[in-house]
Amino acid sequence: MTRIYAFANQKGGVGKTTSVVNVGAALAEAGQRVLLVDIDPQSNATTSLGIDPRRISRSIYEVLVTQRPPAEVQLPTKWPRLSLLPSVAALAGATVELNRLPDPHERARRLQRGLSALTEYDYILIDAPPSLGILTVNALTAAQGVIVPVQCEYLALEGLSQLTHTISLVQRGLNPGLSVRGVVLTMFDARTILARQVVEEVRRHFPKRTFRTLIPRSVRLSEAPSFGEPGIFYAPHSRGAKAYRALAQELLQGDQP
Amino acid sequence: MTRIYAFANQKGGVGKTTSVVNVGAALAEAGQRVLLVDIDPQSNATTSLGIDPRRISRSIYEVLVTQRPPAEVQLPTKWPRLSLLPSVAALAGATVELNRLPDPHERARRLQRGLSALTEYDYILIDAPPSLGILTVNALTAAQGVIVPVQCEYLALEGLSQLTHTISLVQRGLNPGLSVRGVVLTMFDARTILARQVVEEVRRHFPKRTFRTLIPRSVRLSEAPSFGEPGIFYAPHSRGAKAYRALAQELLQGDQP
Ligand SMILES: Nc1ncnc2c1ncn2[C@@H]1O[C@H](COP(=O)(O)OP(=O)(O)OP(=O)(O)O)[C@@H](O)[C@H]1O
Ligand SMILES: Nc1ncnc2c1ncn2[C@@H]1O[C@H](COP(=O)(O)OP(=O)(O)OP(=O)(O)O)[C@@H](O)[C@H]1O
Ligand SMILES: [Mg+2]
Ligand SMILES: [Mg+2]
Repeated sequence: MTRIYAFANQKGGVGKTTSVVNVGAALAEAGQRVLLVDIDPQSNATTSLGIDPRRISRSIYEVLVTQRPPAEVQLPTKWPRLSLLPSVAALAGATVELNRLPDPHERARRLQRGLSALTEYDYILIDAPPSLGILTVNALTAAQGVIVPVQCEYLALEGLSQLTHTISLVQRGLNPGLSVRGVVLTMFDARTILARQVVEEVRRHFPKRTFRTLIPRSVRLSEAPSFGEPGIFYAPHSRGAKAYRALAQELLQGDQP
Repeated sequence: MTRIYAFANQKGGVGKTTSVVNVGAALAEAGQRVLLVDIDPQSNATTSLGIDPRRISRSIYEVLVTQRPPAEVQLPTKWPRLSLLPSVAALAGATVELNRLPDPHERARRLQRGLSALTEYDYILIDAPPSLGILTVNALTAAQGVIVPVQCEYLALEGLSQLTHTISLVQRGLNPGLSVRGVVLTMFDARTILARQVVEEVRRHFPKRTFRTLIPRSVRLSEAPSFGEPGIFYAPHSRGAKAYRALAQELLQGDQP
């Protein structure tokens, strides 16, 4: 049974890409077969795995717009059991193409239909862009659960109600089985009162659904993309790497039947 | 002559809102009459000025969709010479409404047309969302110049070529007078090599157009929105506040005829 999770939050810069890349890498390291899906035109997840979007001939764009099978688009990475459906800048145009489709359900189901054909993965993790547009709706429709990275900052709290509103719209229409798999607190800096206040606030709003693991602010994690590697491989003994491994374990344990 | 600048960058969390709010506040403090325009459905600029988006009956939504005059929507703030065109969550729906308009030029010109009726301001600063969709295109069409906040992180560099591509599309079609007014480096942490590398890289790409003032990472700036105040008023002697005042001065000097 493949588990499909979308990492979504319309607030920008909260650690969606960093979480998809490092949780995915940690799950692969732990023996799971993992596919990362980059559905953000910024292609940050693609770059973070050492792949140059400008050199890619087939991408998630074809899966969404011309319904090419993902098996023809997926790429291996340098690391065993870790594959990628890459993104390109042209994906920004897919929004216009998809919005032209007459049937709103058809627009939102393209990713779901593509991924349903893949059976060889244990985990599929989707990196969504910082918006609640058609690309994020595709991610929420294809997923069984949403993992919400929340930066330990005040402005990141503000957007949570808009996100839960969008999730319930998708649950009511396109994907009744969608649930919030968990909220991940990122860039936690124990020295600031604000960070601790945000953690308390989020745990109060999502009592049973906040991951215990806190991801600390760690410069190694932000350096890793410039080397085209996940942080857990670039700096395996850093605090950030340890935290993402712990988060992957927490996810695995919670997913045990 | 009113100067209109859009703060835009599709990369999320790079300091667009923090820059609009603090540069705007510093210009108002220096005697300029300033209007901040929040065109992001997240309404972070609105909240950062102590205004609750849920209590607003008229917003930028009406300016864009029903073409209500901005003079009927603008709000005063607690600080003299600093006014706001507020945003609300419903603005996310404006994207769908605008994209339904048959004429693509009409879609992109709504904000420009609204702002052209306002003559009492020295500066109008527009806070754009983290995307290159119709709301950001409206901001780029209404503006004379773009100010690009860039976080001193590797992933923030990646998106610059997509942004300059979008700017040149707007220059060719909708707004030939648009220029890049400057790049602002934000969340600079002098202790990390990565931050210094990003500064060098950006200065090389935009030699004459990178503001000299670097905005340091400063927790006071990220606390300020939870008190509904710009950082420069919440913690006037902090490093962040001093840097934004210096940036506002640099902008003023460069704008002198
Ligand atoms: N725990 C961390 N410690 C330090 N830096 C981090 C951490 N997590 C992410 N970063 C850095 O913060 C920035 C934002 O993170 P990231 O790009 O993953 O967020 P995002 O939510 O995917 O952004 P976007 O909204 O643009 O897609 C990046 O430069 C990243 O390298
Ligand atoms: N110089 C700074 N030092 C410390 N924190 C900062 C600084 N500038 C911004 N922040 C914080 O970083 C986060 C991102 O900043 P901000 O929300 O202004 O970025 P943005 O580009 O407007 O994000 P979005 O893409 O979601 O619109 C916020 O929590 C903000 O308070
Ligand atoms: Mg991202
Ligand atoms: Mg913002």
